Amino acid sequence: KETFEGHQVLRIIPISEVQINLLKELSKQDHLLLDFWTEPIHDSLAVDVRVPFHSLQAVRAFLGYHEIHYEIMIHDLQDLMDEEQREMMKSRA
Amino acid sequence: SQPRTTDGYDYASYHTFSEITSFMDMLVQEKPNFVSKLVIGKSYEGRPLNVLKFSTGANRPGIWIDTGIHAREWVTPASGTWFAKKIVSDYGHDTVLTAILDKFDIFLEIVTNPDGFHFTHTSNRMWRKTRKPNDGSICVGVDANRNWDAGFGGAGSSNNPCSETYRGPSAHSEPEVKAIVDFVKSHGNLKAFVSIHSYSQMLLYPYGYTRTPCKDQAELDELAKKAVTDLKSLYGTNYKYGSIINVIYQASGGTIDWTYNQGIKYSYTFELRDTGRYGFMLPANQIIPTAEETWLALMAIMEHTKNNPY
Repeated sequence: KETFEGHQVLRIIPISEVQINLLKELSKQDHLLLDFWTEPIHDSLAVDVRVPFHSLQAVRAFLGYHEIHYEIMIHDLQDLMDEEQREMMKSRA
Repeated sequence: SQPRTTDGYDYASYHTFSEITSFMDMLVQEKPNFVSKLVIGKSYEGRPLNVLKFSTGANRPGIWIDTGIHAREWVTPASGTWFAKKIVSDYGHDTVLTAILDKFDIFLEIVTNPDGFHFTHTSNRMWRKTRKPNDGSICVGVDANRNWDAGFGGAGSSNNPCSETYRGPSAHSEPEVKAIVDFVKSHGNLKAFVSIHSYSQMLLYPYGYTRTPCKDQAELDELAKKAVTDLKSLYGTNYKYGSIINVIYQASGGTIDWTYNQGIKYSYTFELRDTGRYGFMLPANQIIPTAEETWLALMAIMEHTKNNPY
């Protein structure tokens, strides 16, 4: 079973077309294995992206360098999944 | 631990495909003259594509609702289950729903992508696509919401089998999509088609593959406004609404573009609620509020469909 320890979901708030284009460039970096939950389209929509642990430093550095604002929406995805499983087991019990 | 009746089913919890199937069977057993289960096809891995039919008479026009075409959007099949129980509970008590069901059948496909849904429960919670292998690629599955014959292959879909928006080798290549296509064509009298996704709080109408407005845009926009206003009245949840291409992005091969082009005027797609903190991991305690508020919007669409025959 695939697990997601250390994966974070970042909510990125782009404020310009330039930042949207930068995020599109980021999304093409296949080696980072990013999973865009909502894609960079225009600056009225936040961009949510799941970032594997091994890519966190690179992504944060990229966002910081380009002064693109973001917040951490989910600190550890696996924690939420474990909680979801516990809830399901509790419900069955 | 299986509940014996649909009253004992825990609507505020997430369930597996087999649990949802058992729920459907219970509902049919409890209301055999009102609810039936149609199997409109089989998934790639051989799971039944179950559709609940709510009907109070013969030869009625139909309203279609589907949930869960993207596997990881768990709140959609959970809401679909709640809708099914709501329809049974409210028929004969709620005058608006009763009037709708006295004229229309309602078809509800709760798990549109059962292989993917099963995979999210057993192997990868973040899986989105179907589970059919792709020739010549190690990557599995197709984005079933890019696989329809409406601008198929255009911008806003991918030809890379490893992409999350891989459109598939040809339109309707996925059995999960083809089954709905065949059902829609053979029924021939669906008047509304609502495909439900999550998350990001949107109610959208055609088109996604072209910037050309659909010919009913003014009416669809007005109805969307009414639907999201009704939805908001319950918990204050804000929805955006508009055409897919204007509100989100260009997306080719999408479900409701195809259904609209088939002549189903009231074709809509939802993106259900997000509390702003969880995305696809919406906690189970959010299922019922999500379903409750969405139901109000669905009722607005269904009632308008009833009142505006075409």
